[in-house]
Amino acid sequence: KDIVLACPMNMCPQDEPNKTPQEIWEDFSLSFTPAVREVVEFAKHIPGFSALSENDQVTLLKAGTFEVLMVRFASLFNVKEQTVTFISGATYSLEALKGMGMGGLLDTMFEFSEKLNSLELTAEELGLFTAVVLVSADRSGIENINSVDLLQESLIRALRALVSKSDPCDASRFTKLLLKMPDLRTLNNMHSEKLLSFRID
Amino acid sequence: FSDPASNLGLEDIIRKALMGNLEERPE
Repeated sequence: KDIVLACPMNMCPQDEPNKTPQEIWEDFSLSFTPAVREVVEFAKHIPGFSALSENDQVTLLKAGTFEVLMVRFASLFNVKEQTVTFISGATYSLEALKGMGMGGLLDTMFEFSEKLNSLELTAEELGLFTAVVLVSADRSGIENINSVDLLQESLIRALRALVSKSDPCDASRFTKLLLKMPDLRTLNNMHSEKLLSFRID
Repeated sequence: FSDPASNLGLEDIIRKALMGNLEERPE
């Protein structure tokens, strides 16, 4: 069976018949590793994150990296043109990607990107929102839920103040932004299911 | 692999990055 990992993080998403599944998987791993490292560096700069236990830091990052990357790369999804630009710089049409097996997940990613982009967040707002997404006490396996919860609450307060400051006339903007979090969870679950279908036996 | 993060080797990458593993950095 051909393996096509049509992920925006993948530098070589096309079918490569001469490569073994193991080699395809290793190439993919090399493609997304720098992005994961950037997420870890970002987390280290969240005030209070490094004070959490190492296990809780790892748990938050394992659970939230996809969501952070989804927020960060929402701009790669061009809703108007119905295209996705991969980190390699190559642009693929929605139809081409669907042909590679990216069905429902891709539609939901486009839907999310459109809604997030419509909020026209500043870089600062986007960064703080991403921190709120990452520091979520309800991730499975958190040991010190209270510490993570307190940190997330302080980040949410800061985000609320920032969003209110940049647009005092639109009180719903902050609420709309927080409502993107359950959308991200849904996407994360769909992405996990997709990944499991590619598992190496 | 029962969870996708393990499937990707994500935990290993994260732990190394958290520790500031210099061996894997370009410089």
